[in-house]
Amino acid sequence: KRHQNQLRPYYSSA
Amino acid sequence: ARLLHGSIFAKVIEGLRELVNEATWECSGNGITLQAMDSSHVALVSLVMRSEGFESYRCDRNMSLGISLVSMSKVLKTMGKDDSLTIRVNDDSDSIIIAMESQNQDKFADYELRLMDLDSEHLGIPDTDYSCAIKMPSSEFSRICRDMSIMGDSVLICTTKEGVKFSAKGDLGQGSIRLVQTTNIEKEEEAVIIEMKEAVALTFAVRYLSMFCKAAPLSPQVGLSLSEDTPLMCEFKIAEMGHVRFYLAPKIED
Repeated sequence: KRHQNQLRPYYSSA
Repeated sequence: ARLLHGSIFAKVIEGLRELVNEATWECSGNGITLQAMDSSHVALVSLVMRSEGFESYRCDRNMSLGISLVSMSKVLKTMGKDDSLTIRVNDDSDSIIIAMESQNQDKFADYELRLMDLDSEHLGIPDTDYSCAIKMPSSEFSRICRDMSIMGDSVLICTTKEGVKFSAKGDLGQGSIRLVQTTNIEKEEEAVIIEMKEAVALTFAVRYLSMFCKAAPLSPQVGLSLSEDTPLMCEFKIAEMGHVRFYLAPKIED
């Protein structure tokens, strides 16, 4: 099974 | 901000409004930018419309305009296909004015949309040197997303130096579409061009890819940029003025 990541681990809040 | 072809703006709104219902439009002397994430924070859209791409553009002070894209879409549906479009905001106003002019200047429509107060979170997206950059016809990509969605809710995108392969599997079976890199490029717009530093294999939710394809009318080509364990970047250029860029986090093996 694959789970959907969010963007936050990749891009930080500016 | 005035566009001779208001349809460009309508295409931008139609490209955004499924992914995000409302967004903050940042207006400055350089033009208009927007960044917004979908409600699940899995995908993000970044819009750039540079001032020099407008027929005329003036912005005396920076403004952040909270706009409902759903409402804007409804208003723009009333626009004639050859109408010009002018969008203006008066300094202390709490609404945005959308003016449409018919080509032969015999019909003038004016709408006023109330502005919204949105607290928009901004993500920093670093310039990335992607392992793989694909350029292909946007209609082709839309078609592949539609076809793969028949077979499953995720699409595996694999690149090799020969080409790119999209595959999906689900209850009823599996399917794949392989595109070979175009060799004899007659028409740039119909070519499949792959710049690959190293092969990648990434899985994405097809419903987001299909939502991104709502922006396909903006450009005959789409750019897909991929790196392992990095969000996909899907770009539609807006001729002479900027781009719509979508970012989508990959699906990870548990």
